[in-house]
Amino acid sequence: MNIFRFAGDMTHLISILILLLKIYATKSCAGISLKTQELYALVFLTRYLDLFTDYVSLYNSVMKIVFIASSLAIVWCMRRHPLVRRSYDKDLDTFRHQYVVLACFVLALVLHERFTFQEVFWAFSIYLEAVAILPQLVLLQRSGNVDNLTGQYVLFLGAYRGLYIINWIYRYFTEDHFARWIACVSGLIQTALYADFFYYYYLSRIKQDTIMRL
Amino acid sequence: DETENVHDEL
Repeated sequence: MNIFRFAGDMTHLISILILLLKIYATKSCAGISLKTQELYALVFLTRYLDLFTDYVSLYNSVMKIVFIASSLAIVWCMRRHPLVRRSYDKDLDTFRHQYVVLACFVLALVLHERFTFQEVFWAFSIYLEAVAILPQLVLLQRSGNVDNLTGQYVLFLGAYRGLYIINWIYRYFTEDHFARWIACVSGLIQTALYADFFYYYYLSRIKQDTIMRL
Repeated sequence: DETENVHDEL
């Protein structure tokens, strides 16, 4: 464990908690893609299949449970909470994410570290996390609604990606056998997609602020 | 070795 990865995990967790608290406090999920949140929950559920079989550390196990619980809590809120679900942009959040799930699974069957049940699902979760932001990006382009996507959410999400890339660079230079190509290449693609999301986010922010001022 | 195969990153 290095400080970059620890900080990356913390900023990732904070970004999820910020979104969950924002939805719960405002009882609204307008502008938030349920499909992206469902993909995130699927990412954690398929990545942490080793929760009960491989013990890395108490921190690792606790964080896995927290990530699974918080991402499922967001999905539950958006699907089941009587007030929140009414504000869901159902007719705008129409990205066909099932094709993305299928494509990632096929890729995981072809490209993985070892052909075992857990490893294929681990690779699947890595690929899926990279593209999970797409429904949210499309919804943002369509709705331009940034009410619930606070600046802090975007800031911590960006910090998570940046810190993880620094973590990989650090591990590459300090550990002799560090070669997590699947995670690194997929993580770089994910960061590029996040940069695109941040670009549209700030465009929407500026547009919304301009309208507010007029 | 076995530890190498376990994914230690979240």
